[in-house]
Amino acid sequence: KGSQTHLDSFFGRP
Amino acid sequence: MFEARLPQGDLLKKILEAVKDLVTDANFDCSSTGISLQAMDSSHVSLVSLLMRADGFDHFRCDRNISIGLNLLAMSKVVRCVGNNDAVTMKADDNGDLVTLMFESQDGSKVSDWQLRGLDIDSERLGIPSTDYSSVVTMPSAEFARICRDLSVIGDTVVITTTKEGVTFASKGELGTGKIALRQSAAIDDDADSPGVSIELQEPVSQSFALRYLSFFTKATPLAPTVTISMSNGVPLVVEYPVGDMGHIRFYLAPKVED
Repeated sequence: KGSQTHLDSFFGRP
Repeated sequence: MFEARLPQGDLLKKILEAVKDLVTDANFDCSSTGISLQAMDSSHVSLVSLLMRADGFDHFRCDRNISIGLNLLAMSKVVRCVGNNDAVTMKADDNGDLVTLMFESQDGSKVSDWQLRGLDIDSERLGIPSTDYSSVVTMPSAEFARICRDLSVIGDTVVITTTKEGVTFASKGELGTGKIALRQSAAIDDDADSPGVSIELQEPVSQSFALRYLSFFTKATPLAPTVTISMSNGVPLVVEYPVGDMGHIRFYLAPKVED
């Protein structure tokens, strides 16, 4: 099923 | 001051219906180029990004950049009162404390005025890297909505796989498995209401996503007959619906990965 990742780890704070 | 008049008020209605279940409060960032909104859901798994360019409004005035913070559920309840052929005018004072929405019927016989209290929302904008996606699938939006709904019967995760031949959506759960395959197809008689399925493939992709979030995204289906799903392995997918010819609404969803 896998575990859910979060957007914070892909999209940096500008 | 900020003032913008949208002749097709039903666009705003459809936008609110598309985002209200995903995001509670959000800032409408207004500048001379238009209105944009970026907000994550509370669990930071998905993000919605809306763009409405100034040239899509028949009147647009924004003297200085402002962020109008609004509760989207409250706004959606008000905007639900927009008639399908009504024009909508949004107005705000320079600090965005009070927002006025005015709906006008096409023949001008009915005008309604609504005021919403602006909220002070502390939100950081995420920097979304521009990505060259490995696979870009364009398909009928209603078909995508149906696939998400149908596969939710089986499981809570969908594996989306693209190949040269087409795209498959697969799910499994305690009850069993389900798999829906779509082949590339031409539009029927170039009819915008019967778009085909097309895949631009740089590289095949196979990636897992939570159906719950994809189903939230499909609330935007009434906005457009087609949807574009862009994917690369190991990064969030983007589900994009055009907003008339003035912009778009994009939903980003972080993938599920093997434990």
